Amino acid sequence: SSYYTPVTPSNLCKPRRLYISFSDVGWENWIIAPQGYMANYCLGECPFPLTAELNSTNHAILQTMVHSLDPEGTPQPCCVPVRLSPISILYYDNHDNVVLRHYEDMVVDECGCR
Amino acid sequence: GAALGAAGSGQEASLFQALGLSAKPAPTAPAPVPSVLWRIFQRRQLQPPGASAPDRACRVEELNVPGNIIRVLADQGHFIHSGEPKTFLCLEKRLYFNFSVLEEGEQLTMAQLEINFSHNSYHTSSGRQVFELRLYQALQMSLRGMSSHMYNHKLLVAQSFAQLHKSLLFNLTEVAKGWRTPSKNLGLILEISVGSRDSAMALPPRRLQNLCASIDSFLDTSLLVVSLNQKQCQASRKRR
Repeated sequence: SSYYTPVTPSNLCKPRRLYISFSDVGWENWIIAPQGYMANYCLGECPFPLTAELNSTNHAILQTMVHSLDPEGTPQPCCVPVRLSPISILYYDNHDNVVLRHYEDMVVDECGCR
Repeated sequence: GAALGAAGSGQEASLFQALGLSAKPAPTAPAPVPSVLWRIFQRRQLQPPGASAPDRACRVEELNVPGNIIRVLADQGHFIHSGEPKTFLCLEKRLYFNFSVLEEGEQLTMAQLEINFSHNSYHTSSGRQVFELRLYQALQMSLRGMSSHMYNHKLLVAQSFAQLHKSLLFNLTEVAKGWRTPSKNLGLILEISVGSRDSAMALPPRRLQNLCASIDSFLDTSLLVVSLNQKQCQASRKRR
């Protein structure tokens, strides 16, 4: 308990907004649509005790316990995507053909402590 | 762009490989986006995030086939015969589609040939011409597969038209599967003729010329190809 520091709800592991613009990465001349999309990312703490809202695994719950006993030797669980959804991208390929491709795991819908 | 430049060309190549591309595309003559691809794309955009069920993730619902990649390949074949008709044959063209763009791990699930005409010339033509077209069984279209033997061109499709539509669609899935081997991809021969040879012979040359002129609106051909990359569908199968 000596290492316990209260975490405010805003610092907890959850999806954060991230818009990826294809022109920012220099892909605007071959990606036709979309011009960008809301990809999101995961950020936040996974403190002890892990609650159900943090989509934790049993392993993560025990890891936070061990971390609270030995913060130097064992890290906290990671805040990572646990549910992602696909998007479709319309683009020109290397032979100028128009391609519509379905890409899995492109948008972070939910984060969890793992 | 700067970030990718800093990462180095080797890492950039790995990144594009992960996205299913051999290198960063640099379109030189970008073609207009085919309407069918726009329609499918826009329909998918309307779905709320996370709405795609895992079992539907690698299926093109709009075409009712498995797949996660839809390409429209432009025809690279040349005209063999067109213009002044001297015989019953109005148009003869080689159709060729470059299948080397399909990656090794992709499974071809659909290939649909689309032949486009810029307008329906029969509707705008005089009633007399339409009457004559019906009398002489209108136009006859045929598609023949090309083989290494000059005289062994297998007839794949034969169809006659009483009216010319804006576009014609043909399922070439089984034929196109053979085109994955470059040496076997010799393309097709598209022929459009006035009815049968006998009916055309009975026509005065002037009439034959008029009937052939009605397909002057021939615009282009393209091949819609759907394929499934098993590797990129593994995630959804695991979840299921």
